[in-house]
Amino acid sequence: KEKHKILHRLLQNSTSPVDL
Amino acid sequence: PESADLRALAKHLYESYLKYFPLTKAKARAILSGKTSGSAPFVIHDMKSLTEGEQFINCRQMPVMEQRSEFGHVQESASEVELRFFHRWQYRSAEAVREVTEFAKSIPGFVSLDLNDQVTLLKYGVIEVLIIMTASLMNKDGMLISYGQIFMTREFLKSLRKPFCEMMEPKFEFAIKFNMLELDDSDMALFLAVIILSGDRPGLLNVKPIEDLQETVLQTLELQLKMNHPDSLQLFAKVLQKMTDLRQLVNDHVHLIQLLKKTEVDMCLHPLLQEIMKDLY
Repeated sequence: KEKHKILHRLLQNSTSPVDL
Repeated sequence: PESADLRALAKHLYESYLKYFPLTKAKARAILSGKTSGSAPFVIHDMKSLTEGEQFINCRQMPVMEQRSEFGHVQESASEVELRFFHRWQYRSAEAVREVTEFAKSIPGFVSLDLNDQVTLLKYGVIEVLIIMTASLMNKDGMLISYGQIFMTREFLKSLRKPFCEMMEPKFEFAIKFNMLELDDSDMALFLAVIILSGDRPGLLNVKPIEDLQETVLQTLELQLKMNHPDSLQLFAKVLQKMTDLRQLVNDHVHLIQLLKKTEVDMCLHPLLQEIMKDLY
């Protein structure tokens, strides 16, 4: 899970813009 | 009634495609053929026009340090300009990954899959999806970038130093063949969903629900292509065959990026792209 932190975040946060 | 369900799915995916992807194929084709009422894109064809055109590059995600200072006109080497352009390209790619993720989440059933499988599907699918979408922005002479504001010539991309010059040429070759199938945005929406829902990605935990979802989208795509392109023989089969070429393209792309990481000391890869490419193939 640690390996794909940002992907996890993108998947779990709904439509709010994610700080890439 | 079953075909009505498939039509509803096609409509839904087309709508979310329009919602999440800022530059559609229809709009890109209009720009490329000069049929828009707005101004023509800025053309980048050499180092000079690249330096001039940088101001048009939409770089919402660029860190402050990457922006040109007031002293930006001091002598810069071509390799610095190339590297900075590559950085901007990367940031746009990371933004595009976010768009594809939102599109994936809009596929009915996707967010109910095991979260680890959602990650795996995106990790393996997202570059394939981006290559397919880039094809919409390409013709034999070049490609649109920066939301259609810039046209970058194929010759210019080929003239960059190694290995930058090798990055886009295989994508152009693929795009010219793929564009001959003449899919429109509503077909593309379904094809992208089929790609994302590939049950054979390495490391998937629960393949059956993914295959079930893909089967429904495949039926929808088949029906859609028959209705939308009644005279195009075997179009469904031809479209599916492209998935094999895509895997090879992604494989080659990832190897080029790995090579870049070794040869370009100043290059740092965007963390999201790093995550996706690490141990990909």
